[in-house]
Amino acid sequence: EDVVVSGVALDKNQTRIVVSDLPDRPGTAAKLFQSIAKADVSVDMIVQNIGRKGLANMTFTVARDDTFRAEQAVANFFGDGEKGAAHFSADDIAKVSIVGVGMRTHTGVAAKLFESLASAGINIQLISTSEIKISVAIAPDDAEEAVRVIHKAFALED
Amino acid sequence: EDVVVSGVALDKNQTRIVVSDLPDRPGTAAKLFQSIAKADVSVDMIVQNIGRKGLANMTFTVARDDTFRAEQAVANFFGDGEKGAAHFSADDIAKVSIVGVGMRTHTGVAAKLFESLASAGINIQLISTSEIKISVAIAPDDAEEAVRVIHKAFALED
Ligand SMILES: C[C@@H](O)[C@H](N)C(=O)O
Ligand SMILES: C[C@@H](O)[C@H](N)C(=O)O
Repeated sequence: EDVVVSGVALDKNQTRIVVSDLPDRPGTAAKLFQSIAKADVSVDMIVQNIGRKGLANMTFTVARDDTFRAEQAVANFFGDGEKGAAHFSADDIAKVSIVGVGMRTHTGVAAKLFESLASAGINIQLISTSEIKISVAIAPDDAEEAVRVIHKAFALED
Repeated sequence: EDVVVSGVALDKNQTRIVVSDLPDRPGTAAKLFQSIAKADVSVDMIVQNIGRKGLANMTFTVARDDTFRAEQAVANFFGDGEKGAAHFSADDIAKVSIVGVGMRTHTGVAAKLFESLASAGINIQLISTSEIKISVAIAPDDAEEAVRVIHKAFALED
């Protein structure tokens, strides 16, 4: 399958909310997202990596205007006794994605994306992929530069 | 946007490779994926969550048959001096995804998916999302039960 990276998408208007040291057992993610859904907060990215020592971190991103409501939903989740060692924090991010067919079978595309960001000294905070898309979260100040170097790396129209 | 969860996809044949305690600075992801691309290993999911204390964990999944080659690619990456405190491990997983339009704006869909897995006592190891898909990694032994409870939760045809 030939890879055609057809474009770069940028959303500078997101906030990432990291809920750390959650009990890594069935039901935790369900309770957290029940609380977020009850608050009627739309979530964009949801990222969870493998836990360690029985604890896991979950990160989700929301539109910046929804940050306060999302934080309240997380606080309500804690109020229900789920706490343990868990804590949460919120920070502004920009989400940059490359879109195209055949992404999945081409590790070279991921390497090229990461190289272009590294060349500009841009640190990757979050990574999430699907068959047609690779998304990364970076600092909002790096957004324009990221789009510029990715356009260049994949020879996309400006 | 109405949500239409149109189906459940299952891939029981994956391995997750976790590379832990990587230096969380520009260039690390590029070097790791250059090594994986050089070994011509196709990667499915790539998941990275926010780092802590300057270290980050990156997880990627490959077809089970590619495990050995992927592990060698990671070992080569370490050989280049990138190591630090980093280490890696590999485990079999099953990847279960729900697919449909409008997923992103409906946190309730994510909550329902997580609830259905929790009801079956299935622990979620990894989560990765896109506009049209939510994917989770679970233990391979839980795969059939996961598909069953998700079908039921979203009233999908068997
Ligand atoms: C951390 C969270 O995902 C947990 N493993 C669960 O299944 O709910
Ligand atoms: C951990 C890795 O993603 C690192 N932050 C980088 O930008 O390469």
